[in-house]
Amino acid sequence: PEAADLRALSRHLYEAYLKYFPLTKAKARAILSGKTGDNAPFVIHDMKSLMEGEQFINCKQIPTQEHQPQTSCNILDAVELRFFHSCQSRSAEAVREVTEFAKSIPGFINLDLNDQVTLLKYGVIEVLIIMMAPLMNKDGTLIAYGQIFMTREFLKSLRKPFCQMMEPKFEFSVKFNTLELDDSDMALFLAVIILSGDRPGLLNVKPIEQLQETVLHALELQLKLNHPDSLQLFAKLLQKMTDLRQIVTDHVHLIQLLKKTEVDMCLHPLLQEIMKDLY
Amino acid sequence: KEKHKILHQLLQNSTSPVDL
Repeated sequence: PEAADLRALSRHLYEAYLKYFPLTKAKARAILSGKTGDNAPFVIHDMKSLMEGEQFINCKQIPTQEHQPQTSCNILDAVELRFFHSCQSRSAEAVREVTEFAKSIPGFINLDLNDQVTLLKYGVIEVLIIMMAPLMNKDGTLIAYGQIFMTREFLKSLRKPFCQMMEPKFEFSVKFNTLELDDSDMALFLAVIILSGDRPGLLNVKPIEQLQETVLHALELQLKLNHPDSLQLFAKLLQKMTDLRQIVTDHVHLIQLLKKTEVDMCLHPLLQEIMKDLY
Repeated sequence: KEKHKILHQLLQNSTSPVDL
């Protein structure tokens, strides 16, 4: 394809990204570096601030779900579970955002509908983990649309296996952030991940690979223009896709462990659908 | 199709954020 077409594709995907994802990297980095003035995030660093933070989240009308076990809501021991349920709610909403973004990739909605489902099923957790990176630094992560900063130490202090959930994402994100991608680079990278032709059970691989190839060309050109001094950035970025698959596999296994060990835990139906028979 | 009912709905625009 001509360079002009590739640039038009990059612009289109960047616009879709801005339209569907409310917290951009630019905004997240501004919050994390304290450039938002009075709107500093609420910091959760222990159980007390978690409880205060929960109220803060509720005040801001973050969508809650009906499946939350009401019986254990007031027990300190259930704090992790309750927090986990909030995370699930936000994740389900994020899956909806990623689906809208996927539908905006030229050619995606013309693929076989079953293949669209397969691409989302296998791609969406990878996309969500990549999208966490801009929200993180070595000390913690923004949550609740950037209204809250939760410290890494606090997440590590939760009881097992909750304490094991985020640490691999921090390790990945801190390394990923050294690539210094911006939102327009991210938009293309997310589209490349979604258009992976090697997902299990795909019916018609060829059109998916053709779409991915075009987006890969657009990404390569974008990185050359946007990061002229960053050598091998394109290759480094593609290598991240291998690490990502391992993180998703480990994440799904942890969720499956949680399902077995936590009697009060129920998984959001959408997330259940995605994780069932995944890896 | 039944196994991935919500994903199908999301793709076909028949699930609103409220349903989630």
